[in-house]
Amino acid sequence: KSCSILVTDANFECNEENIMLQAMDNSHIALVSVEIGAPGFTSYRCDRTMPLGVDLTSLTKVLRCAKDENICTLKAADEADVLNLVYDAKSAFFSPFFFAFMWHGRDASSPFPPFFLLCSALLPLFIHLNISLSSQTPITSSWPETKYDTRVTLPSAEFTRIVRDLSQLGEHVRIEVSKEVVRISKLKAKSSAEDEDNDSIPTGVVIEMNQHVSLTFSLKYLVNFSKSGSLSGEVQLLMSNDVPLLVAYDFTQGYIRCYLAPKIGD
Amino acid sequence: TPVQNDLSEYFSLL
Repeated sequence: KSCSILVTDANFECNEENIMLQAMDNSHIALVSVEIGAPGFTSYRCDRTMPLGVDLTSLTKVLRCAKDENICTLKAADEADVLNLVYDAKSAFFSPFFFAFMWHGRDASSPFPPFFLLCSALLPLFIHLNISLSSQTPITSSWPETKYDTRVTLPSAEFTRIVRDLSQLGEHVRIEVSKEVVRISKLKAKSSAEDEDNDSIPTGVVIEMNQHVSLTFSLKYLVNFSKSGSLSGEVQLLMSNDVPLLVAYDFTQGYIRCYLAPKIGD
Repeated sequence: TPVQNDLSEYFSLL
């Protein structure tokens, strides 16, 4: 869901170790990179590496029909052009679902017929899978290895609140990191004792800095990135003065990493 | 007003 805010179509690169997704938004200002490792699934089998080109908007709609207690099984046969999702409804009764989803063989862009369906555990939900032949050039392969000048770790809820509040006030924000202070909305690391009594400074802000950094970013994108906040209790902001910002959410099964090109000139 | 860069500016870093 947090990816579908940024990109509409993307390739899920499936191999025997994991499922990865890398995609840029249409304006090439942001890039999202997702990895979910095989151990993160109850069971996982991938007989051969294959790219699954999926319309994320449709996938999000279909996944919204699942309840927390459902177990979702994703299947794609060899040479398939359909991704098969089956929800194993634990409860005995069936609840009617109203949703639209792609019919097998329909083009991704055409509007889907609204469809009223009594969902049952046995009835597989098909969404049309556009296997996109041109998978995107993976461009983040070297950025994670980039040695960033600074890394700020803070509670993801705090980051979400800050960028949401600031986005009410303007379009962009300057993030400045020095030894003791991350100046987004004047966050300070809770490093020295005298900070203890100042409860306005949130706990759990850790600043690692090799070199002072000061960059300006679009708040619209930061707000979009913060939608991944529910996946992890904390978020890392990695910055250097000459590479895109990395907003990283790590979770048990893998990660979501969002890259954002800075704004330049004051 | 700051001007938005795009990611292609950074591909050369790879």
